[in-house]
Amino acid sequence: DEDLQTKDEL
Amino acid sequence: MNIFRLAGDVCHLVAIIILLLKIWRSRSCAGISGKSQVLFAIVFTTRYLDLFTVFISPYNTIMKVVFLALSYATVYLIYMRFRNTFNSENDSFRLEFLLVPVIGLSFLENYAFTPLEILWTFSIFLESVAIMPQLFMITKTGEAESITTHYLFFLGLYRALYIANWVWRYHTEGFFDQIAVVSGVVQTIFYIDFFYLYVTKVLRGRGKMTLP
Repeated sequence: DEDLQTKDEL
Repeated sequence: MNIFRLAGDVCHLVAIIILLLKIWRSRSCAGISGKSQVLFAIVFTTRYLDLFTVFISPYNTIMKVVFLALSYATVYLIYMRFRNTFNSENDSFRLEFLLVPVIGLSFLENYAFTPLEILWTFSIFLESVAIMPQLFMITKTGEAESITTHYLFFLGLYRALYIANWVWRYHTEGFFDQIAVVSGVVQTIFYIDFFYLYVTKVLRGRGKMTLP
């Protein structure tokens, strides 16, 4: 889904 | 990446290493909730499934692999290697009281109804309550070794620093992850009572923390 933010946090 | 986020990750790593070293050097997992450690292993496993789908950065990948490996090593030490030192009778928190609502909520409140998103949401919700069996155990026995309290202190500090990170990211990037922030704030609240005891009992006293 292109709306989802990349989850860069751990 | 900002200083709060980096410091938060480092505190998280320090907490996990403190616990692992405590168990390894004392050859004992007395006073440690195996259930909390199993929950943390489940948290990392369900959250880091994106290791197989997206590449974010070498830092991100390495930290994920390290957290996974250390959490499984901790569970292995508690339930296999030093299981004869494990106080299972005091580790009596009923996990279904956490798992059922957390599984239910992750199906209801998520960013997308896909397996990876639901598992990610599940991991965020589960992390916010995963320490409860450990806190319950301390309440039940009425005491904790100071090394266990240092572990909890660094874990709580990690959560507090992540909140600072979110405040920073909101102001600098407009970043706001509602699920992570709300769960993170809830999780941090669980540590506030402990922080108070840590400062008043452990830092000013010696040895074990005993509850009033």
